[in-house]
Amino acid sequence: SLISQLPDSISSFATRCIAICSGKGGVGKSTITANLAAGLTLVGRRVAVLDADVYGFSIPRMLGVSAQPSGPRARLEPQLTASGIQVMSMGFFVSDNQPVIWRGPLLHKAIQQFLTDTIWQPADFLLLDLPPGTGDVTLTIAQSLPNAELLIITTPQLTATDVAGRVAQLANRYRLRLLGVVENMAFLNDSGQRQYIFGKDGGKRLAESLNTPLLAQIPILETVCHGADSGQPVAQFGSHSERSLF
Amino acid sequence: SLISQLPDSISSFATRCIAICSGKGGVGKSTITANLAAGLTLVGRRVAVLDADVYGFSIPRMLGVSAQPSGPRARLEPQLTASGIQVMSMGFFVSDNQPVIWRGPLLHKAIQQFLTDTIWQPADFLLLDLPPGTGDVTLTIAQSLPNAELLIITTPQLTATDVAGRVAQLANRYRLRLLGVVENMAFLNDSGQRQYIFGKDGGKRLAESLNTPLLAQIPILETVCHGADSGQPVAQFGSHSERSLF
Ligand SMILES: Nc1ncnc2c1ncn2[C@@H]1O[C@H](COP(=O)(O)OP(=O)(O)O)[C@@H](O)[C@H]1O
Ligand SMILES: Nc1ncnc2c1ncn2[C@@H]1O[C@H](COP(=O)(O)OP(=O)(O)O)[C@@H](O)[C@H]1O
Repeated sequence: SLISQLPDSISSFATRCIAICSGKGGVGKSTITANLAAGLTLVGRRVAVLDADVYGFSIPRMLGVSAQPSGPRARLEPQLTASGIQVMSMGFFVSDNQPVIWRGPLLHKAIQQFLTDTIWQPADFLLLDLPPGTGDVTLTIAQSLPNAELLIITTPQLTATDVAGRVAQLANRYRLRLLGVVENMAFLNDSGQRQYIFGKDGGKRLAESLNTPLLAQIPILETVCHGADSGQPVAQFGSHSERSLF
Repeated sequence: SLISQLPDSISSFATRCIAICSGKGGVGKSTITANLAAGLTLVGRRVAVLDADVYGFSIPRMLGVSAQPSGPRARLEPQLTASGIQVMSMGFFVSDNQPVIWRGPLLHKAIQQFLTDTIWQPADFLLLDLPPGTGDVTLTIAQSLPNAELLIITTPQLTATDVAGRVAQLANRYRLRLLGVVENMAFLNDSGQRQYIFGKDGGKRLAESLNTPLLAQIPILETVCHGADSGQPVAQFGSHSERSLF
């Protein structure tokens, strides 16, 4: 399972910050973040999630937290999921249909505020769901949390691993530790036969080229998709074999 | 086919600018852009593509244009694909592995320069592949090209259509015309049986809620993915039935 691959030291140190990033969007970064949070909670860890994907926030839906915080005071208190995961998201600050029209400098300020003003309860892990790419938010996080460790999510395609390789360069530039690569939607299991719809082993090749471990190859599963849309991540609500993926 | 759905006026006016956008990344926005460009070229239109997805540029690979322009002078001349599509991309300005570490204001300037200084040959269509979401680049384009029309790409999941709905709000705010919605990866055709891996008709519901046409529902096809990775879009290189998708 993915969780058992994370180094021992992660589970003992105070709050470990894991920045979950990807080059391209749509590779499953938020889905993996939600499932990782749910899976870690199941093994007794206290988890907080900061949804820093300001334009494409989807963590509240994926973890089943939807209502907006009421009143200004409550605005920087995380919401709690039914299983006790603390969640702070851009989604709490915009009304349903409104686009977040913030340019670089405003974004930088918003993220700083998320990091410094949110009233987190003690946690073993802080998972940061970053926006895809290497823009303002990713840079702010890399600069503000020098101890953050990077987990790179990719799908097998060249178009995805190309861009993911560029994000990994950030780890070198800001001296962040690269935990490894997760290859998501690695194959579709069609009655026992694996179909490599998006290509084969792209994530594996990326991990080798970055000299970092390939932590997991997660298949395309309708239940993973459905779990993401319904706020019930399979790492917590799925069958035994689904839970063991994470 | 998608192309036949575009209004007649598009094929007659000087250069029509179509901004291809999405809420979330990874929904196939660049793949659709590349296939639209290839398909329009096949029916005799002159096409230019600006890859404005500065962090996750993938158009050069998808249209089979890879070499970087040589020397400073050539830097703002588009590259030509074998079939004559003009391509300008962020990818021409960064070396292979380097991340684009530009914050908002620099991005704004780069996009302005792309729009004003690129030496385009006359074209019927300018397709703009925008970054996902509603950040700096999308705003700069929306403000600089008031005649641009928006084509929204989504996959069926709620997490994708939620965010796509927010991008559509930009059309209202900047008085841009919304051409319609394309639902990509709508289903997987498994020996005649449709599997709705990512959900069913999400794009259709989005189009209805935005009161705009659903222009196409494109299936998940290994050949589409392979065509994207190899620079041979199926709209040009695929079988008859694949070409008719676009
Ligand atoms: N292993 C998987 N199997 C099936 N669907 C998946 C899987 N991983 C992600 N998805 C789907 O793909 C979509 C994109 O994933 P998401 O986590 O939003 O990507 P990102 O955060 O990288 O933009 C989600 O809507 C989810 O439903
Ligand atoms: N209809 C499709 N069938 C199979 N694969 C697809 C399809 N559309 C897109 N893809 C794959 O999904 C990946 C993401 O698409 P891309 O165009 O890069 O998304 P975006 O531009 O929205 O980030 C691509 O690598 C492509 O291979």
